[in-house]
Amino acid sequence: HSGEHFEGESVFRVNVEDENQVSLLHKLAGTTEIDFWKPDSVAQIKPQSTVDFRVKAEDVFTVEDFLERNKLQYEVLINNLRLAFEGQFDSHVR
Amino acid sequence: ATGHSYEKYNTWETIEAWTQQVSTENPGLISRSAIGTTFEGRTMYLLKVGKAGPNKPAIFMDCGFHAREWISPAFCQWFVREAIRTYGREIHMTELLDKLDFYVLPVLNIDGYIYTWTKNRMWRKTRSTQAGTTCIGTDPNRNFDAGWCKVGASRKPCDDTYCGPAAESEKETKALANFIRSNLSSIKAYLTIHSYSQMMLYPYSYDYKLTENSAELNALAKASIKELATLHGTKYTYGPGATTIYPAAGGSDDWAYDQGIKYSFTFELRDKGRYGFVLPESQIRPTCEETMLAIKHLARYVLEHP
Repeated sequence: HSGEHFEGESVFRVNVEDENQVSLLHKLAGTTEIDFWKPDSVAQIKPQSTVDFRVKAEDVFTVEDFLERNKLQYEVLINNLRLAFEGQFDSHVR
Repeated sequence: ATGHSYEKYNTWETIEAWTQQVSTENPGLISRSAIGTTFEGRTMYLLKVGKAGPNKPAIFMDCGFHAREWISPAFCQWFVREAIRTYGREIHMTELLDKLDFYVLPVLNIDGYIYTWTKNRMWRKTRSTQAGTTCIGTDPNRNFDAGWCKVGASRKPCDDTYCGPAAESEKETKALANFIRSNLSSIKAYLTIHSYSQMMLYPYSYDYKLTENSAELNALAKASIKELATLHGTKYTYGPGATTIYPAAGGSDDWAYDQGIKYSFTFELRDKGRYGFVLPESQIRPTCEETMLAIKHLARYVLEHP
């Protein structure tokens, strides 16, 4: 894989309760480069749902700080994306 | 197709060679054709799977819309494997392939799929370029003429849900749409395979309105995911796209339905986020085995309800 290495990148899952928290995620997406996994884009976030997104290594702490300061409930689905990529090739066939 | 394995993620070169090999080795069951070329000039191969015969009803199934959703092309390969392996041995598959044809498009977004292997594993869109921007690609599942760019899609070329400069602007979506338009009389169902979320969705996504046969689609989805769950207990949700996941215009399932294909579904395969797009290869087999049960249930229903 000659491309990007994704070292230290993380995937977050945020539980979105209400419209205020939808707005907060819009705000976060406006200041930080975010790759939305589910839903496909920030425009499709709605209350009472979960949002999965990937952030670059250098933004992980900023994002965690933002989520905690704004009391958004979250979990880290994938801590280090590069390790997840290596782990995906786990077929016994290999 | 040296190195090809149904339990591995295969590169496009391997998949391309595999399409040649399975059609050459199974001439009475599989034929290969080309429905067009991608933006970067690669041939889009379509496999017709079914006992050769005239005027058979057909089901169209595509994989690999979004480049990073690697489990999707893996399922289309697995489906062909099961057709070859069980035709003439397993009664249901034998009946299905005697009476139906399956058009299987292993990878729609070939350029994007290759890019995820060589440059950026997280790429989603096509790799098309256009004047006026340095940003690359269109979301193929926002590019169909179905409420095009009305909701849940972006008109900004740099966005991941960019709907393109026009409906069917992408060579890949145009090729798929042209093939379906040319074979509408025989195609009775359209299935498009994505990941992740474990959902079975039916039209509409571009609007909150329901289809005229939504009760039938709902019952069929419910029964299909019940079949799916019997093998490994995997739980799926189901329903119309707009309310079950989110409104999104320009999707291929809505477009196929509005073309008159009354059985149109989007599958979002495993998982629910533990690995997301990076589903380990060790889950290819269980994911594909359970999905086969849903697809075969669907196909039987289509056969019984012409």
